Amino acid sequence: EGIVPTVKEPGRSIHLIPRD
Amino acid sequence: IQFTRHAGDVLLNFNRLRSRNLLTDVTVQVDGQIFHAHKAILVACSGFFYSVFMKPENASLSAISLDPKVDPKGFSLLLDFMYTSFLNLNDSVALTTLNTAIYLQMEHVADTCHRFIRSRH
Amino acid sequence: IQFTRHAGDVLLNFNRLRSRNLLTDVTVQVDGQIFHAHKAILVACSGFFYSVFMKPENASLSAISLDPKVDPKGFSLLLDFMYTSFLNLNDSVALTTLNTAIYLQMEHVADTCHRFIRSRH
Repeated sequence: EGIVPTVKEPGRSIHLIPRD
Repeated sequence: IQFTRHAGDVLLNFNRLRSRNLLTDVTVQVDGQIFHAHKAILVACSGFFYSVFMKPENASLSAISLDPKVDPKGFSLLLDFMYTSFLNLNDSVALTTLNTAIYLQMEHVADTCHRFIRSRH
Repeated sequence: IQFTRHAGDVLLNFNRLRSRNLLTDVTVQVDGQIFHAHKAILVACSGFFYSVFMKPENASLSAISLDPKVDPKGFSLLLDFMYTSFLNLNDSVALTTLNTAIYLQMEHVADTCHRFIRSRH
């Protein structure tokens, strides 16, 4: 299949659950 | 003392539990396909699942069926992302993954899918 | 595409769920003190909890009492570590944290406590 380069995504990935 | 590998090790162990179907507490049905998962991971990663399982009447739901229009392939990719940090995009799945991410209220992933699609044109 | 923050983002959300006592599925009693937690995190982080909850007869246990000799302060520190990657060691808690980590079969943490104690002498 060949090597697929991995792209790094440094930003937030998911929502932040609120404290309350 | 911060253990910098810890979070990644925990996620890896969660993925191992999932592959062995251990401590999974919900099945998600998508167009006839069944996926086993840990509610807490779904809630941590998806605004949709957060809003479903935070309702007191849904707290002990052990099975959920998604809207029939949701593509199981897109869901499978996003579930793998939740458990691994890796999103395996390519031209053939990018659009369905984007649509599924929007449905699951996974905004950051949806943005990334959108940028991928734009960059491929 | 690898979301490099993802594991840490998931762990932070788990800690938020714990602080709001959402989706917690086990209470751990330590010398009279009650701690709420997610079984899957305990299993992912501790060989002791792994061996307890992996027994089929224990899979649906929702409460567990630890050996009376276990120090709740040490347990609390290790529970915080599990959910945050941070281990808050100091001279007064290092030994009890080491002993609790040994009891919970958390080898890397025990090694770190041991090295901390040696470095302080």
